[in-house]
Amino acid sequence: TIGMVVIDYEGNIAVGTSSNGANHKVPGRIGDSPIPGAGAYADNDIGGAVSTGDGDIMMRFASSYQTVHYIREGKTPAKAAEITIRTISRKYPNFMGAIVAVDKKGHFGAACHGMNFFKFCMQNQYFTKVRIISVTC
Amino acid sequence: QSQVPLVLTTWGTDDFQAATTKAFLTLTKTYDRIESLLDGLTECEQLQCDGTVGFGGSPDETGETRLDALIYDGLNHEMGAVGSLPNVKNAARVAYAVMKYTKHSILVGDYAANFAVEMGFKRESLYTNSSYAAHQKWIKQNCQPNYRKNVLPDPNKFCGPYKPANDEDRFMFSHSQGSRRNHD
Repeated sequence: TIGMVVIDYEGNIAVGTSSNGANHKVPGRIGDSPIPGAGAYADNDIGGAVSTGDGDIMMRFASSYQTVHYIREGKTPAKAAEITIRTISRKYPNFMGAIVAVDKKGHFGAACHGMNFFKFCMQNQYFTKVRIISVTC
Repeated sequence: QSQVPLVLTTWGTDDFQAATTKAFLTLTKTYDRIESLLDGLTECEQLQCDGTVGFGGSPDETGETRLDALIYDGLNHEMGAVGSLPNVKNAARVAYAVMKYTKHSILVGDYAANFAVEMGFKRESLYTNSSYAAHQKWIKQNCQPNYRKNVLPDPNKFCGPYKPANDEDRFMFSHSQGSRRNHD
């Protein structure tokens, strides 16, 4: 899955996902990617978030919506993602997934579980090339 | 310092970097966040990022690849999505077509493909030699891993077809640890 957040020059936020789902899935199964609030969610007044990983598990927690909700409550994007990830891992200790979150000012962070680290890409006007950022899970 | 304009993308391998670059380039050229998002997601679909995006990846139990995509605009709270989309490669752009040309939020399955063709998208196979080979290999290893549980024959050992197991036969379903490549 690719989850992408775009914030334009006016600070307007768009998020999106594209995925071919889980390998060897039961025919008919869709993952969290296309589900609003799960694969991705954005609120221009607050921020946005995208999720990737075990979609069957993550979608049960509306992981992207929940993360944006924590940002609405004043948490930093990294903290918001971490709280959501921890909520999921308490119920599903073996799950594997990650959330990338951003607030409306463009401050961003990520959290992950079920792997050693998670890398994500960032590009803004201060970098001529994409920056790869790694977070420890 | 203002942090915007900005593009963030899950995962960090080369293809995802290329998708990020593409999205940011479009954003600086067009100032259009949706066009930027679509170009970035489409880049990954065409590059088949990590085998978890786009055609020819993650075949289901029958060997078929189907696609999921979502476009969500935070300004107007508008969205479009497709689930289990067969035989159309540009899943992200079809999701955008759902947002642009319908009042719905998500279309799924074969009817989503019919909608896409009606909106001008090309119907084409999502099979590739590698998805076919991956599926054959999976069958040879007794269809492991799979997403079945509480069925007969034992899904931890055998391929289907399956039927519900009665209580005595129930097998503990161990949630298989999603590997990096066996996830959404």
